[in-house]
This record gives sequence, structure tokens and C-alpha cells, in this order.
Amino acid sequence: LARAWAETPTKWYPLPIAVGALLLMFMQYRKRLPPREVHVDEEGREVVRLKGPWQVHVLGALPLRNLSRVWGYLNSVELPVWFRPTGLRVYSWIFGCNLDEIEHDLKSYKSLGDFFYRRLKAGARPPADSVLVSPADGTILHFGTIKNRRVEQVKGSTYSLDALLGVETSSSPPSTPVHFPERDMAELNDRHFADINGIEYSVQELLGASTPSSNGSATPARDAPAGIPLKENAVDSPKKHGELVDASVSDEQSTTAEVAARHASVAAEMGVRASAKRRGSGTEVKPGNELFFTVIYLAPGDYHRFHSPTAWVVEKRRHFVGDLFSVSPWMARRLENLFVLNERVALLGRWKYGFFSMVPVGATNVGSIRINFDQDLRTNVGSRRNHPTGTYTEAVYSAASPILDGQPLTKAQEMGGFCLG
Amino acid sequence: STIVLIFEAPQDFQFSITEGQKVQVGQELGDV
Repeated sequence: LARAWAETPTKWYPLPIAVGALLLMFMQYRKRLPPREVHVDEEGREVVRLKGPWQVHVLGALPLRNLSRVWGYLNSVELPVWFRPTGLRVYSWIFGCNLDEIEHDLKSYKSLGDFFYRRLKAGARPPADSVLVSPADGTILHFGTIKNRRVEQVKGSTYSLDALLGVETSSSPPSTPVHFPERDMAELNDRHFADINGIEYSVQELLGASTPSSNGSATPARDAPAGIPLKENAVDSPKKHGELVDASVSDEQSTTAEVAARHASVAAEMGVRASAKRRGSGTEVKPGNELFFTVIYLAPGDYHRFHSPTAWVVEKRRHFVGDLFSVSPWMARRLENLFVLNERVALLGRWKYGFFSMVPVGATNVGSIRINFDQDLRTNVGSRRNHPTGTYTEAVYSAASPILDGQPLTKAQEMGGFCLG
Repeated sequence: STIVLIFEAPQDFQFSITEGQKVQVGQELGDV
């Protein structure tokens, strides 16, 4: 082989002129193609379609949502106690989980899904002293500024901001209000007033009056009128209702005083005078501001709960039912509009600089997204066929705090997570 | 799974991260 490599003479042959001409024509043709092909509907909104190499079309033909549910079921099977330490150590070794920082003994995790949704020891993730911190453990896929309302997925490939977050339409039905649990106001007396930027507010003003519904269920909404292309107004099935309450961190489990203090803290951080009564999670930016984005990928071994990245108020959530493609960097480089095609929960609100949103995007292995303060949210249920790409169900959180007009969250407060299947 | 953050901030907002960097909950992403 060495001799052949060294001694074989190189012979050059002239390419036929026709081949060269064809190559030049092809290159010219590629140059003249428009930079991006956009399909729009009759109202001018972008219609998102599956685009990419043959591999993504093969994956698109698979029943990903059903596979995700089967995966979730398999991972919910209870493991024998004697097997848990060994089995979970093997899983941790394969996916690089740090067992030194988990909250409980390995034997206490009943299933792989239970371990996947593990908690960390208190103080394992002290928040940094900056306005924006990471909401999750993971890898930064991309970040930057948003130009012309398009978010860059990878270099040269973008997706529409409106398609990701949804847009209001004049024909949209009203949003479903989420009711919050009744609180015992008698727990507090007149001393419990919050002084926010020189204005005193009672706890009742901060947290709102008690609602007639104490079980946290959303008001059943009427059917969406026909012909609304982008928005539905349906409420997901209430089954498994109790399972979605996060035991130790949700507002439902905190005392009224703790919740009031948290709300007051967020109000003070945001400047309640300016933010009060200012509704609307529009993405129009104020002069001197810009829209920024960052994408964080959570690998299978990472801690899969997510926390609030800043002090902000969540005004509404939009649940987009979609596909469940893998969101690995490999896929993100190949499948255009990956984050717009996949099932996701867009939480929209505001922080002290204006608009703020956080969008947990599901994947094949983690189709279930939980939001601690939203017991009505059900993800990875129902049929994908009944939910065309771009449609969503919307809920508003204005009942959580009338002054802030939404659900206040402090920096690094746990707000939900991803579950297997 | 993936989390996308989209937010309005003053033009002098600076990210303190790099692409491909591993981050943890609570770690600084950027500041004004």
C-alpha cells in the first residue's frame, strides 16, 4: 500500500467541457435561489412545514408521540428496591449524572422516571448576582439578538418569532382563566402590609380575593369557533389532576405569608408603579431596547427541573401541541423550524425591562412538561391530528396577583420540569 | 428537552456565555 501510494503516477484528464458548463450553470442556479422559502397562509402568517434532509423526513414518518408515551410508561414501571442503587448508578454512569448532589437516597426513587425528575440538595445551585440566570442545567446551543422577528436556530437557519410564541388574532376567543386556590386570609392581620416602592398593599391586594374554585381547575371553555387558524380555546382533560402539584415549592403548599412576601419581592424588583395594570405580552420593544434570545439544551443526564431565570410576572401560557422530534444539537442543525414544530409551552410575561418569555420545548423522550403553578396544563395527551401546527390553548394567570396581573416568580424559584414520556 | 428564552432588554445587555458552554441552574447568563 505504501509503495502504491508513493509510486503510482498521477494522471490528469481534462473534464469534458459539457460537464464544466453544467457545473457552472448549477452554481449560478444555486446563487439565484431566494435565501429562504416561506409559505404563508391567506392571512400572511408563516405556515411551518417539515423541511430538512431525508433523515428528518424518515423521523417525521415515525409515530413519535406514541413512542414517547410508550417510553414514559416503560420508565414509570416500579423497580425492585434491591435493584435501584445498581440500576440507577449504571444509568448515571451512562448519562453522566452527578449523584453527589441528589436530594434522596437512590433506593427512594421508585422508577427511572422518578429518578429523572429528581430534586437537588438545598443550596446545590446558588443563584448568581445578575439580572438573568440559567433556568436549567444544560448546554448553550445558541444565543443572540432577534432581527426582523426571526430567531436564529443555527447559523443561517431561522424560525419565526410569531410562530414560536403565537400571535393574537382579532377573531381569537377569550383565554381561559386559571383559578388559584383559596387562601386563608385570616392567617394574616393588619401588620401584613407590603411596602413596595413607597406604596402599601394589603396581602389581599397582592394575592387577590379567594376564588370560588378551590381545586385549581380551569373554567371549562366554550368550543373554539370554526375558522380560527391559530388559536383554540379548549381545556385539557382534568384526569391525573393531583399528580401535577409540586409538593414543596408550589404556591399551593406555601403559607400565605410566604407567597405574599414572594409577590411583594417581585413587585419591588419590577417597580410595581410602572408595571401595574400594564397588560399585554406583546413583543414590541421600547426605544433603546432589543429582543434577545438564548437556547439551552438539556441532555438526558441533566437535572430536568427548570427554575425562573429572573424576577418576572407570567401573564399567560400558550400550549402548542406538536411533534416530538429529538431536540439534540444534531437534529437542530438538520431540521428547520424544529422548535416551532415540537410541542411546547410558551410562558409570556414581563420583567423590569419589558417583554419576557420562557418556552420549554418537549422532545421524544421528554414529552411531558410540568408547570408547578398551572395544574390544568396537560402535555403529550390527545392526538396530534386534532391540533394543526400553530394552534394553541391559552390560559391567563391574572388571578394569581391582581396588582401584578399574573403569576410572580422570583429569580431561581423552581417553576416546573420535564418528565419522561 | 430545550428551553428557549426570549426577552426584551436594553441594547447594552451583554451575554456572559459561549455557544457549547455547559451551564447550571442559577449561573449567570448575562447582565445589563
